[in-house]
Amino acid sequence: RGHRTMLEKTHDFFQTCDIEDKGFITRRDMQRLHGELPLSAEELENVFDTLDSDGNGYLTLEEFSLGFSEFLFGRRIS
Amino acid sequence: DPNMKGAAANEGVLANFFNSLLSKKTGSP
Repeated sequence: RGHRTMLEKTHDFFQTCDIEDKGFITRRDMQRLHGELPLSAEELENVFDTLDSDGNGYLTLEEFSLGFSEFLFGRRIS
Repeated sequence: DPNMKGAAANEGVLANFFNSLLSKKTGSP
């Protein structure tokens, strides 16, 4: 049940960023969160670069989940 | 090690980001 809740939470957060429900998050989507979240544009950029592990400019749910698990457990779970 | 410092800074920013999302989602009734 805990795993399910975490998946739901991850998906929920992903959708907060993926406003148009594209299935991925772009740098521009991330910048739109400026004002909604108490982070500077530079910090949001930094978050995007950190999460976009393959550096292709698109943040998938999988990459997002990896980042979230890293935050929760202090390391990436593969 | 500058790389280690960079990684630590990124972790802080990530933590900040996810904490903000958490409080945004659960902050209001």
